[in-house]
Amino acid sequence: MNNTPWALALHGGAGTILRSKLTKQEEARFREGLADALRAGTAVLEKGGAAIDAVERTVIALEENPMFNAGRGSVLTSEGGIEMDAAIMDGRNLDAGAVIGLNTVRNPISLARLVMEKNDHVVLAGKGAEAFARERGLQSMPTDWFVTERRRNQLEEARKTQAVSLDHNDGKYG
Amino acid sequence: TVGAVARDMGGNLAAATSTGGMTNKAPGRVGDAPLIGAGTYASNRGCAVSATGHGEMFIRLTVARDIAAMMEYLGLDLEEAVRRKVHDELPALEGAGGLIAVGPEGLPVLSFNTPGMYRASRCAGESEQIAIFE
Repeated sequence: MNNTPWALALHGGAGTILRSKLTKQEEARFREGLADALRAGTAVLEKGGAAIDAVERTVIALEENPMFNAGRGSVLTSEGGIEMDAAIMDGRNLDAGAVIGLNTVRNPISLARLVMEKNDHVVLAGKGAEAFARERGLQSMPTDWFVTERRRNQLEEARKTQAVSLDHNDGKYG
Repeated sequence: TVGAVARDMGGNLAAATSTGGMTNKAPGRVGDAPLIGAGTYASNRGCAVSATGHGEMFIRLTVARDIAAMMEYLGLDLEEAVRRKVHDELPALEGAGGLIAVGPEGLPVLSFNTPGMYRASRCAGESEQIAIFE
């Protein structure tokens, strides 16, 4: 067994991904986004930083990248809205925080961490979570900031077939 | 859905998951990502897990915590615990998706039962691993 002192893994979603449906440019953008996020997290670990900081930094990088289904670039509900969820957990002490149904918080994972560290509860949802984010000074963005043309097109396609889709189906649903 | 798991130089584990959910989902629908023990879990006694896929099935199987429990109570190694969950139990419920996990020692495990999962990993002294397709 490899007893490497630190390790980081990340995912950007799963699905019925077909190489033939993904253009070379799209694939390159996905790979670049994965690499950027990996570097954000490993930069923390290489300096002796904490695992909890590394996973937050990694996920923030993915939330900021509109290619992935989280934060900016989130998929749309059947009503065309944004509803983002996030959770974080610290293996040292089983501390955990989660947020549900956000539509303005720029980085949901950072709000989950604030719930874990600065709130008596484990999970906050909807208006209460948004209010806690404002109280703690987390950055909010207008809903339109999260919505990309690609996601609007995917919703239209899904509505036509009444499909509810995983992150990546035939390269259409991210 | 996106997520990360890590082990730091102190041997401490952590997991994080963030998602917009599923395209065309019903308003108010909650998947496994924000449910501790389903799509996200971390314990230094077991492992750290972040999942992606059909959230409803990951909730029913309490996937993330169950992997840690298999290690803790059955003494399974991380790879075998993940294999049972992703390739035996989830498909039995038609649960498509995958997960990433890391334990107190060893390499991360990245496993999925769909044709692909956008994924990357790196360990101290090793080069980056980045992949999309199976």
